[in-house]
Amino acid sequence: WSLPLKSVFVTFPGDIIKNMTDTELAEGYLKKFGYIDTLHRSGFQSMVSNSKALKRMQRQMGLEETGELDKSTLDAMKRPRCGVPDVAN
Amino acid sequence: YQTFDGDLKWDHRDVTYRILSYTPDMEISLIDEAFARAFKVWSDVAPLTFTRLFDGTADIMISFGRNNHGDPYPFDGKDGLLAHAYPPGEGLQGDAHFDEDEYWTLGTGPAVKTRYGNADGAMCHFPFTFEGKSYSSCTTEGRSDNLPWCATTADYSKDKKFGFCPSELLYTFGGNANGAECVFPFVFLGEEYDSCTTEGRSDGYRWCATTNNFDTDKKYGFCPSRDTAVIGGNSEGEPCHFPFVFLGKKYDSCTSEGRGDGKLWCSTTDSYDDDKKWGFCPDQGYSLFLVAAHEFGHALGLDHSNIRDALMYPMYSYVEDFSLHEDDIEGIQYLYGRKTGPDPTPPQPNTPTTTPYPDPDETDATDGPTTTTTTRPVDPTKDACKLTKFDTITVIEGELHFFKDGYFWKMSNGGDEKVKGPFPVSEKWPALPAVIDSAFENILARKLYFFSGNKTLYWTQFWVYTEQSVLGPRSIEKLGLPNSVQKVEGALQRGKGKVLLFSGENYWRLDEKAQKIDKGYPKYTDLAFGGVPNDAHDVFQYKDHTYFCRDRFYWRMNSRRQVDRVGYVKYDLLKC
Repeated sequence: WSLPLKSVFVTFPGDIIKNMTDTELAEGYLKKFGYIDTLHRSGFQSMVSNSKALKRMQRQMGLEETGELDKSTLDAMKRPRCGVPDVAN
Repeated sequence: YQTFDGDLKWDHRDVTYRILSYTPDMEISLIDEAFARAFKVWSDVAPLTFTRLFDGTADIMISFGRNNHGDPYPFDGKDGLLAHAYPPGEGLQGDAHFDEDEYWTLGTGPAVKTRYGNADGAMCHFPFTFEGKSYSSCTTEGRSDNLPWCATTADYSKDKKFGFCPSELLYTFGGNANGAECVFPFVFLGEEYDSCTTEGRSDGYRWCATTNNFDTDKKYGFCPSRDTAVIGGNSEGEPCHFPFVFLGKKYDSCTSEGRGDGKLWCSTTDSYDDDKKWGFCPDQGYSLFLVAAHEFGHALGLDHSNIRDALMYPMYSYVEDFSLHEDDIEGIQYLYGRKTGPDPTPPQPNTPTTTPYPDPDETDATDGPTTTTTTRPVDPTKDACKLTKFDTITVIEGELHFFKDGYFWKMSNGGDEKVKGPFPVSEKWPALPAVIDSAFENILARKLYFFSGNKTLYWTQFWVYTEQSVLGPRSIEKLGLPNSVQKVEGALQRGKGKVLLFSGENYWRLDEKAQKIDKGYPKYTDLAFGGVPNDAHDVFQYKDHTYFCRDRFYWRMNSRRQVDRVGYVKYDLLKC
């Protein structure tokens, strides 16, 4: 049996840090592309609005509208794309 | 499809664009072509035309930049955001920005166009074999001058076709040195540099001096990226250094160790641990054509679509044989209407009425058919700058002449460089038909040769003017050219009394004095004039350069038969 490699992650100078949790990634994505109204985002309201925003994003991307941050949604958020917001603001 | 709020769109159909900056990832001509093709995607289905400007303000200003690049929407390093564009309008609106931290290709890995060598500027063929070894990138193997090269076919040993790859040792782009190569070492602010540097710049572009002292000469250019150069990181444009040491371990190839995102990277010095210099390894890259076509959709007024196969879907995916989705077509036609009829063309004047059969009673049997030309009054508004293609371009009495449908314009060689005309051909050379395919001047003999003919005629004819007296029309068989030649597309004078005549893919050498074609001709144009279009419709000599024109573009060749510029007839020659 080979032992699993213990990867050490380093901070590369000049790299734009993308090491973030899935939730941080999703929030940033939904905000950047216009799915979240950034002025009304806090606590419980955030969860509700995030679910709505996720559904909206999933509809736009042709994904199953679960309102959950599932794997296919996360994968979609990691794909290369155009920087123009999907929802006009 | 979606449009922006208020259906933002251009209020004119002739949309202009200007390329403000280039990425070093690809040869400039490939970038120009990718953008032109991307615009054509839209002009093929909507009544829009796109005109490139080389200065001033265009509707769509195109640029490359990284991170914070001058607008409120910074890019994010390699991958993630690729580009963005603004909907139609004034100022920043309509502009398109591309993330320089991406690796811009044609979508399938390094797109390396060669220079020099013997492959007429062909693209590198990866992988290729050389002396039994396979190469998937340009190499300096087999050379002592450190110039990277590649084969343009799969097997160099068999085909012996090669060209040189982008390198700062061959040329630079942009800057103010007219593409001259870097000179190493060079001095900048008192320091000596042995390679391209980003010092002195905040945008990360690598540059070099093209003399040995920038401080005194101020001559510089940007360094093209080698295909082996890293992307992004803090060493953009530098090659990987193998082996390199990372966390005490030696690596002979790119690795994803140390990263959580699985991206391959390498060190650009022998030790990452010591120097911390790194970048991402080249990959398939993103198709500049596909991304540009998407962004130009925004610049024309289309927002993102939720149809996965539509061009305006927000995510990138590479498709080999691209065609515009019905959703995109409906979107653009909603904004600008349907495209009807052929491409917009300048109004056509009356064409000559031609009697296809010669009258045996009046004509020498070897002479051409009788052609009578219907002239019309000169329209003073007929503007050479609005024409996209000329029947022929030639130099007469030192002035560049542009012929089109019975008229000609001329451009003096002096300082004012302003196009004059139109002048009716029939007033200056009354024997000529409206359409002139080619012309050349024998300065010593003070003779002007004109060629004309097309598919509706049975053969091509020529006329020789000596001041006001004219000989012809005569069949080109008189010159030894076969009567199957439907058009003489261009003429180049070569030494004393020798003229090269071009038609289709061939050219002939005319001995003017003997009025005969030299032995050994025709020859294939592409064998002697590599890198120019095979179907050029104008070929002429001007200011020590040879020009080959196709459509609105020209390819300029220097005396060493190297294409040193591709440009627009309208802007560069007519100075529109």
